[in-house]
Amino acid sequence: MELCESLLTWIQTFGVEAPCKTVEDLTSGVVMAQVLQKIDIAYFSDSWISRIKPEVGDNWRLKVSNLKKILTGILDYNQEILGQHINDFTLPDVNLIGEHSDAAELGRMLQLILGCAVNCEQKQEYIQTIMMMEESVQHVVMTAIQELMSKETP
Amino acid sequence: DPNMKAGAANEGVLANFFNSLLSKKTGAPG
Repeated sequence: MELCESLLTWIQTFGVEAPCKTVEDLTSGVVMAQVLQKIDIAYFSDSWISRIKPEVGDNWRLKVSNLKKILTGILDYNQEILGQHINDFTLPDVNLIGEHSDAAELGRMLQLILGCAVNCEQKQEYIQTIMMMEESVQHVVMTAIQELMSKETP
Repeated sequence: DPNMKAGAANEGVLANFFNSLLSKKTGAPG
């Protein structure tokens, strides 16, 4: 829960168009897709983002469909662009996020996005933003990154 | 003040970690 809350605060620093104040705001995947596009617009291109349905309402099937595409995108990005595999990291259950707005699973999804941000070409900008955040948030972010780093292999 | 010392140490740990992350080489080889 702490992970989700802190990463929700972090995700707001991207200033994306879609609302991103609550767990529910993120369950459609639209915010995550917009954040990924900010992280790497060449990889998460307009063509990629066009596959994410923007108006999903309360339809959990559409949410899960979006979330699956996002999770696949993150894993492919790690492998193809960052040159690393994430092993032994229990992947977030996108069904629980889409159907039940599960904060713990959402936190793990955001953790993977954090991993993309702090390893991408523009990582300096993102790391410096994190360093300006509240200490308690920085601590959670640091632990989340350390956990990911311990599971990455080139 | 022990609290101030702990706070400063904490800040140091965070700064060290994020600075090391900044200098870490990333990206797929080639």
